[in-house]
Amino acid sequence: ALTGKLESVFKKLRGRGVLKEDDVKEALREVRLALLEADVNFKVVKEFIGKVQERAVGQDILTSLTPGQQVIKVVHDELVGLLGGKQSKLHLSPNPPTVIMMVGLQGSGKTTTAGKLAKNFKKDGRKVLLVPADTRRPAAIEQLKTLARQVGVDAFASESRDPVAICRDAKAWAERSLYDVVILDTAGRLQIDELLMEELRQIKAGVKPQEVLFVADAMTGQEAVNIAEAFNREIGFDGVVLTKLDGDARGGAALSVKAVTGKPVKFTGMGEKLDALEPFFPDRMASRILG
Amino acid sequence: LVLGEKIDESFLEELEEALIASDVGTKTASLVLTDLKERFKRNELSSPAQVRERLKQVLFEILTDRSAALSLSATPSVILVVGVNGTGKTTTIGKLARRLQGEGKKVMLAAADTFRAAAAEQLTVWGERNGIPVVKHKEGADPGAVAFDALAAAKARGMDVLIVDTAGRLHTKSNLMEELKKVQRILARELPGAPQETLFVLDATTGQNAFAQAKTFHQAIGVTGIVLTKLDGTPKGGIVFAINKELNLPVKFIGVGEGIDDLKDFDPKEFVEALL
Ligand SMILES: Nc1nc2c(ncn2[C@@H]2O[C@H](COP(=O)(O)OP(=O)(O)OP(=O)(O)O)[C@@H](O)[C@H]2O)c(=O)[nH]1
Ligand SMILES: Nc1nc2c(ncn2[C@@H]2O[C@H](COP(=O)(O)OP(=O)(O)OP(=O)(O)O)[C@@H](O)[C@H]2O)c(=O)[nH]1
Ligand SMILES: [Mg+2]
Ligand SMILES: [Mg+2]
Repeated sequence: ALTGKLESVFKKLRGRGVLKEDDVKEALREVRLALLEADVNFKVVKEFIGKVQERAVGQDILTSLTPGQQVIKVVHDELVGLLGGKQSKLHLSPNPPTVIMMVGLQGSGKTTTAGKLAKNFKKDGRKVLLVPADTRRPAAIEQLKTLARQVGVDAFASESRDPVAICRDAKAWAERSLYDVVILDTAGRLQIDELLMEELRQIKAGVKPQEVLFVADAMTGQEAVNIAEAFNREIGFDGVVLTKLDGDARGGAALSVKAVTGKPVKFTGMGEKLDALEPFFPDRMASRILG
Repeated sequence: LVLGEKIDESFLEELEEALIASDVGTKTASLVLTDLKERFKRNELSSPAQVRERLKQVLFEILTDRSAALSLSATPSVILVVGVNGTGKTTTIGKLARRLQGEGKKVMLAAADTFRAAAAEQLTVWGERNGIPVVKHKEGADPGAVAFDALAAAKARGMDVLIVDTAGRLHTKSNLMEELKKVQRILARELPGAPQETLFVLDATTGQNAFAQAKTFHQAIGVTGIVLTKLDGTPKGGIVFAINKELNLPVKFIGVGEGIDDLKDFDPKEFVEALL
């Protein structure tokens, strides 16, 4: 693993007191490879390595750590700092209902995550309304209705095929019927699809959600940066859900998305069942990315 | 890839970054760059344009010489569709059914994803769009039982092709991989040689984890081809080079949209051109 590789880089450093620039540079070449293999975007890696280099060079080598371990500590701490930071809780509105809107690419896990969130809120004793606003994908409405049944919450029923109207009507209905939380499930779409991005803008303008959650697959590669940046610029989101982290994808997309949008990962999808949603732990993610 | 006037350190760095940005991975990028650097040292490449041509050639050579056709000579022939969650398996089956029907084949679908909410309903819609039968059981049924019944029906009704949809599953879940092996065993037992094709459906936005996925599925059930989906988005799908090279798995089709006609034959030349 990375620790082993850095150990061999620093073998010759025995007895020296300070981390010298050339030694750090060589160690960081290994770190760069590890981050790229973990799917962190190459531009984000470049910037990150630059920051770590500044912090590591000239540091006194702590007697409790080997030089390799020390560089890893600087890298790890820097990663945790980048991934964590801001509060990553969901904002519940003081005036219900709280409206949560799920957005993202096709197949990232929006519908399943909507079901998981509904289950969480129900456990806290909240009255939840799931809104199937994907009128495009075959049986998408049926899929969310099934999840609603499994969780034991209501699913909004609408005759309309217009997602903008469905969401607007759902919010009005939720206000009248005193729901605490409304979760809007939207169709997956490409960030370059102008018509569909406009549809999302109209949904957002129509319901003014407290939380827009960008749902991203943990196995996403280098494009994570462009995709997230476009969704944030075109629609604007408040937090990220990183799904399918129960696999062995290193999840470098988490760093890419945070670095380019500044928006925090709020939850992680840890399985297909409706109880498989966990809060985001920056230190666990940092260790996972470093491998 | 913006080409300047000379081949220098920054030019090669730019090239490496373009490759990395396409998800080819550090190993494949270094392989390709080593080839270019050696030829440059031997004075075989004297301009950025020549470097670019050589780069395309190296990538192209990794992809070619693979059988991209489907072997559907048996009656019925069975296509088993597998992959991790959300990659586009069910949608791809809908598109593939349309294409095979266009070739005059009688197609039947098997909804062997008995786990995910509304999975059978989703495949049923694709069956209706094609006007073809879909064999399904209740949610929670045994996928092997669906496969068994579908194959029996396909034989009885003189179908040319049976396409079996399976639940998405992460390759790290050994119990789910065992379930898939069981489905395959049942198909093979009921029809020697089945499944004639096992298509691994891979999302083009996937990064380096794609290799582990392909390798695990291939080791478990033997993959005969890859469908690379969502190439109508911005990802380049560079992950297929390592998969082609080290696992010998050809990309047979690409998915370029959510509609029934959005399936194309894989064209290595076009793919390499679009990558750069
Ligand atoms: N293993 C695992 N699978 C997940 C997770 N989240 C979602 N899935 C699965 O991923 C697949 C896609 O999930 P969906 O909820 O349908 O994704 P979506 O974003 O709504 O898809 P579209 O509406 O088509 O864009 C399904 O098979 C889910 O069961 C997760 O955290 N872990
Ligand atoms: N843009 C685009 N979207 C696609 C393509 N192929 C599939 N999709 C979309 O990706 C999402 C997931 O497709 P599915 O067919 O449900 O994927 P799956 O692999 O069967 O998912 P699970 O059964 O849940 O594992 C849907 O929204 C599809 O419309 C493609 O080539 N391009
Ligand atoms: Mg959905
Ligand atoms: Mg499916």
